[in-house]
Amino acid sequence: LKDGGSKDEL
Amino acid sequence: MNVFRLCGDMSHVFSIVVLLLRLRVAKNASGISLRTHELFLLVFLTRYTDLFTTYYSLYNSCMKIAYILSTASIVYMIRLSDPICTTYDKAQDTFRHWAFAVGPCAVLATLTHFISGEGSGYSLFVNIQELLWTFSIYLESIAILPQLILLQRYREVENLTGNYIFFMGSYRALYILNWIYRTYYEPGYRHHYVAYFCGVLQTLLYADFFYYYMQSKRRGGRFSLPT
Repeated sequence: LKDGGSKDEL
Repeated sequence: MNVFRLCGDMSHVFSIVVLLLRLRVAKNASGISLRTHELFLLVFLTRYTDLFTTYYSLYNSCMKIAYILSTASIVYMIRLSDPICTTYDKAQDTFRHWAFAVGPCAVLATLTHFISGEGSGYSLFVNIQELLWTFSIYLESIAILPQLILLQRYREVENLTGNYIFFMGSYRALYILNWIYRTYYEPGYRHHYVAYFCGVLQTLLYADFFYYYMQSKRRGGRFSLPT
């Protein structure tokens, strides 16, 4: 759920 | 990491540095909205709870900590550090940020979280974390409003304050390019439509400011907003 997409952005 | 994202992050860092320098060197907080920076602090604190749970990269973790610490120190300086705090014009910084920013964003985040069904089947902790992440995305998009409204009151915009807002706006505009780039070049890239929507909204809020900023740079003169 947390991984990938814009969630690895700031 | 692509060039748009890196430039966006650097623009964000640069805007914070500009503001920190302005506060430290000029020892003056006039024309700066404390409420905007308290909102940004809340944005970072609610978005980066994953510092404790998910590790992405050293770069990510360092930047997150840097954003939290630098914004906290901006808030500290304007609120408590003498003589800067005496120059903060509280009477002009009047945007009702609890009623018109934090409250609506909390409601909206709760609605989208449950309507999207995201989080179903996950633990309560993860659900709260997701909810806070969504809230922070909404809140960031409008966190600059108290600052923009304050500027409208002063109209005459100091160079450094103008540069701060310019780089702050460029940061999210560059992120939009980064999302487009990632959609094309990263197979399986996960879309977060709330983030896209808010990113565009956030950039649009700066559009009017950008226009007058560019005009004043071209004329090379003083920067003032129209009535």
